Amino acid sequence: TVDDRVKDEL
Amino acid sequence: MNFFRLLGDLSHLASILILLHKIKTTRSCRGLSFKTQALYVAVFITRYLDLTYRWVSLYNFVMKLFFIGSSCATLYLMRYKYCPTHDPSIDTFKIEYLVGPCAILALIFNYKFSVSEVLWSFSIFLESVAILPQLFMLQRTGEAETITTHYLAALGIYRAFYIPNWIYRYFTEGVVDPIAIVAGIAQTGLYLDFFYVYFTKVMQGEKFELPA
Repeated sequence: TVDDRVKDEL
Repeated sequence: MNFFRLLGDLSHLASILILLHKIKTTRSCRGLSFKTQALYVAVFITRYLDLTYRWVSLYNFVMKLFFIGSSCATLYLMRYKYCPTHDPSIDTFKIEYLVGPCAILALIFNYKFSVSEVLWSFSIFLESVAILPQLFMLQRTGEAETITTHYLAALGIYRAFYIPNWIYRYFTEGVVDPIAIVAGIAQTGLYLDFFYVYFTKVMQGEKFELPA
């Protein structure tokens, strides 16, 4: 799911 | 934020500054692949669309703007200002072979089938192979200016630092992002040959030359 991905990484 | 990611990001920042410095001081984009730089623009724009609807942190915001801005500036310098120094006849990698498969992979592997998430996945896959036209060009010419190799090394080191970052995050936060990790490891792998020559030759003060 979208929650798995690391949204704070560049 | 952790130590590895910070070092990775700083290395990424350094690579761009080295690249711009090379173009400015030599007043030339000789040895650089326009195609690779164009792919990076596509990578940053498709990945950082979330700038418009998600606030992460000031650090994140500033870095994203910098990466979009500097990659567009590089493209502008190569396309217009120092255009005559760019030789398209050696920058011949077919980027269709990269963009097409990445688009298909993004449609299959994503965390949500939405425009923004598919584009995010696409940017991750595309970034992992965006350096290929540049490495292909290096292979063709068999040598490179030292400053260009510093640029490539900084770019490769940036990716390499992201790997311990993910390991660290797994143990401290329980976070696992399989798309980013698989693509990131593949991307770092592409640099291994280059790293070998860089650390055994350029770091010893020799010119970057591939064996005939």
